[in-house]
Amino acid sequence: SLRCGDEVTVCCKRDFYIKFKDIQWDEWIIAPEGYHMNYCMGQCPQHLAGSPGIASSFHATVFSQLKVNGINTATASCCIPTERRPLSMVYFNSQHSIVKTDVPDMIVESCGCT
Amino acid sequence: KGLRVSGSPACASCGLPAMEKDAEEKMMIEIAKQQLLEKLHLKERPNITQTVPKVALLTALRKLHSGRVRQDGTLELENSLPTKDQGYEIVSFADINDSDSGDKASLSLTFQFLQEQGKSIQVLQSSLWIYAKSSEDPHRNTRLLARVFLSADEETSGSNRTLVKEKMLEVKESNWHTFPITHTLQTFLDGGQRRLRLEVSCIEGERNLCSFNGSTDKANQPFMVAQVRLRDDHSKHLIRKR
Repeated sequence: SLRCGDEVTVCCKRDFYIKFKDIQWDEWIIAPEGYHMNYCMGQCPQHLAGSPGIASSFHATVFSQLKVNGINTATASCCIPTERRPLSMVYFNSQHSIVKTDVPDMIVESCGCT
Repeated sequence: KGLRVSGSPACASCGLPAMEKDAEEKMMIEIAKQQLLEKLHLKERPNITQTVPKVALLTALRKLHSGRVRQDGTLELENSLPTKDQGYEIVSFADINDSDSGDKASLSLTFQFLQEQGKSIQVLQSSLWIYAKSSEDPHRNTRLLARVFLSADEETSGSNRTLVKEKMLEVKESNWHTFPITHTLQTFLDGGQRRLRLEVSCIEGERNLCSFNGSTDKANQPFMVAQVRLRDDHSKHLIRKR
């Protein structure tokens, strides 16, 4: 997975970190100190499977079916998260109890094209 | 609309004109806030009006078996594997008052719970943590009977209460003791009530070794730990329809 620089062209991961102290959320979130809300951006090539000459893949089969049925396959693929991990949190809820939970799939680790 | 657009190159994914940097950052922060609240099933950020003494908080978090506390007091979260149906561990501090019940001063603990409509909680495990002081009388037996009662009535303590748990404590030294209350908590939550009132009695002579003094021993505030999972009542109805 590529990491985005200032100029973004192809699909990459943009790091984005929010410190809870900066938004006064450290009053109720005990841990962690911030949230890596990374996201994916950038262009992706047309679906490789749609390119002529690639005949022996599952995707190629699907695409040939789509073509046969007149469905436009000249669409670009998408830049999406390919790896994510949970965010472990300890926070006060509205009854001043402390809650610890692992929220699945909250942090994007890497991006790629579909 | 209304966003100031800079002359910088267009958005690499969507082709729209790029936003001003601070406008984009503000928007991203709002998205992050909404995402976190949604994932934690919270409608808005909790407003913390009464703070728990930090030392009591750290003691309780140390008991949460999957968290470690660094020297500087910050919490190191263990990368535990996510539970598919997102379990929770809850530490709840009680409102405390000592009451005069039939058998001298019992420690009276009141826990408050608020369940969301349509979502009920399944208690996987729960225990009450009580700090018992050591016996002052060296000649006394160092084992003491501790009892936990469920009080049905909030005002008149001791009038209508049910024995929930009793066990022998070793009181040679002051220490923490746990009392499993999984079934009690599950029954209470299933009843849809909001206040769970427990009374703890560890009587030695005229003293309750389990009493708590908020001003002198902040670190030893009694609390409850519970491992719970959200049950989605709505799906239950669907099943019935089928």
